[in-house]
Amino acid sequence: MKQIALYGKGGIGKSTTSANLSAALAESGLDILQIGCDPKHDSTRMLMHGSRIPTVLDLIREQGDKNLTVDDVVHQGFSGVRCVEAGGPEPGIGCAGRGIIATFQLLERLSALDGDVIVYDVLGDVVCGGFAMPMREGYAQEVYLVTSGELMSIYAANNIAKAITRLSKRVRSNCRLGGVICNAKNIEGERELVAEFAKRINSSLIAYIPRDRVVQLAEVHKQTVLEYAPDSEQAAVYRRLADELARNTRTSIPTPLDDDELDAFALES
Amino acid sequence: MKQIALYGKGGIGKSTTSANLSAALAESGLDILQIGCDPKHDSTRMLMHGSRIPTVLDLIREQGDKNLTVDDVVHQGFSGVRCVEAGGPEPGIGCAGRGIIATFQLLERLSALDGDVIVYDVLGDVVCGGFAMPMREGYAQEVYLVTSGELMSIYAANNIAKAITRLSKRVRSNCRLGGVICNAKNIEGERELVAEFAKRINSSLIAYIPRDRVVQLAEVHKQTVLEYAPDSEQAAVYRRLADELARNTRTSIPTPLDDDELDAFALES
Ligand SMILES: Nc1ncnc2c1ncn2[C@@H]1O[C@H](COP(=O)(O)OP(=O)(O)O)[C@@H](O)[C@H]1O
Ligand SMILES: Nc1ncnc2c1ncn2[C@@H]1O[C@H](COP(=O)(O)OP(=O)(O)O)[C@@H](O)[C@H]1O
Ligand code: SF4
Ligand SMILES: [Mg+2]
Ligand SMILES: [Mg+2]
Repeated sequence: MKQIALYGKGGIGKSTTSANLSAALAESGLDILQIGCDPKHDSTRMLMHGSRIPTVLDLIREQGDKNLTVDDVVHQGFSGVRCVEAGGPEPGIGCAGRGIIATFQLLERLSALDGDVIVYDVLGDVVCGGFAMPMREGYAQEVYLVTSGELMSIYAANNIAKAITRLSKRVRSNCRLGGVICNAKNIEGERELVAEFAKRINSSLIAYIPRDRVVQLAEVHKQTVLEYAPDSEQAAVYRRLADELARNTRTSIPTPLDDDELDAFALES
Repeated sequence: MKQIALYGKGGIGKSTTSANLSAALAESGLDILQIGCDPKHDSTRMLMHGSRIPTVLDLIREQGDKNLTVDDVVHQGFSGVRCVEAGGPEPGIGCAGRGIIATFQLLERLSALDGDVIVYDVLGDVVCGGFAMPMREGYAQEVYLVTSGELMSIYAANNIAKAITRLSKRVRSNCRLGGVICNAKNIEGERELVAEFAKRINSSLIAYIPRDRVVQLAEVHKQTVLEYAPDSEQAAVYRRLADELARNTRTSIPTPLDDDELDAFALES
């Protein structure tokens, strides 16, 4: 079983990339489980044709975790991808990371963390103990940083790399950096910039995903690109990504940039 | 004493707006304290001519909080603005909100939370108990949402509004929504879009800040726009903002959008 996590800044394209990745992996015959770990709980929406499945945290609040079964928590989506949403607390109270911790504990108890590939879609704006849990507890073995050429998303990616470096030293965690995915914002020189950043942190640019309007069109139809436009160039991009990640065995412990190096990097670009 | 907090998505322009706001308030003769509550700890950099002042969390780690004095924590910047940075833990461990909680406790103990206006610059990507602390404990009395016309930043602003609505009911907290600030990204129809969003959540667009290259030029010189280009149109915008916030007495309890309303709002724009 391969456990892949996509981490990145809010709005960078983690869920779009994860859902299309999962759909492409499932199309090739693999048994896929996707777990959304963003309080926004919309990671699996396009796999579920627009519906928001109940989150684990909401289910626990309503029914208590003792009574929950796999069918309450795991929902079947497009191409047979199994979907879970961790959810988060009401804004302003509690720990947003708690939804993630509660979800993993429940899925372990229900022996539902299985399949050929598990794809974790995790918010990377705040890399605190809550959101780093999948890395710390040995679930997310290969972490992929989703970024664009925008400085703020590179800053977030660098922060996640710092967490990987620190957590990779822990006994229970075997998290490593699998690579950097550039989800383009059509900035001049973006591909080279992100490739250079990946190299500086001891990794590599594993995929460049163009910004394409077909993503919005698929969204309006509440589908992944794989379902809405299976013959499109963008669908082919996601299939190549799936191939690349399924076969990838090269991982590394990152060498993140410090504040001054990041400032210098920003000025170069 | 007026206690103002600027909340918004990472990279939306909270620190740029806060630092220029503080500088403009100080220029008009007020005694200003600015507290950065983002683990990125760069809120007060342009007020401090590019230097990163030591964070409260780092100081506590190195010296213990019993030995710290006001001079260790509070640094004098441009135009006499007093600057503090909360800081955050190493990525991957601990609670990013802890830096904020520790900072307020220390400043209370040192009786350093004073002045005519205190400006809190708070990360709003994850509105958990940690980052909502300034609102929950009655420090941030007037919250201003910094957003652009981009959907993700409106989503973050709406989440913060949810937290205000919930926390405003608590006895200790008297937090209210002071208004919405549009820090433009030059998107078509952005001003109307953000004004409409502000109206829908029972508030109003209190300022529209153009995207202007003079901000980047000032940054290269490690200064606020107020210092680098005091006669520029952009400096005048920040002075108008300062006037507006200093005089504002209209606050409200927001009526945030739910998931479906936000989806519908996104499709309209
Ligand atoms: N490659 C792409 N091309 C065009 N639009 C994209 C692409 N990737 C993402 N988007 C758009 O960006 C928005 C945010 O992406 P999303 O996957 O929800 O981000 P995240 O999960 O990181 O918060 C989506 O609504 C989608 O319309
Ligand atoms: N009004 C503006 N015009 C031009 N650039 C801006 C403006 N506001 C912010 N910026 C740019 O956006 C970047 C991010 O802003 P910052 O204030 O650091 O965001 P935040 O504090 O919300 O993370 C800054 O480096 C600055 O160059
Ligand atoms: S651990 Fe993270 S999510 Fe939880 S309260 Fe702290 S900062 Fe917020
Ligand atoms: Mg997402
Ligand atoms: Mg900032």
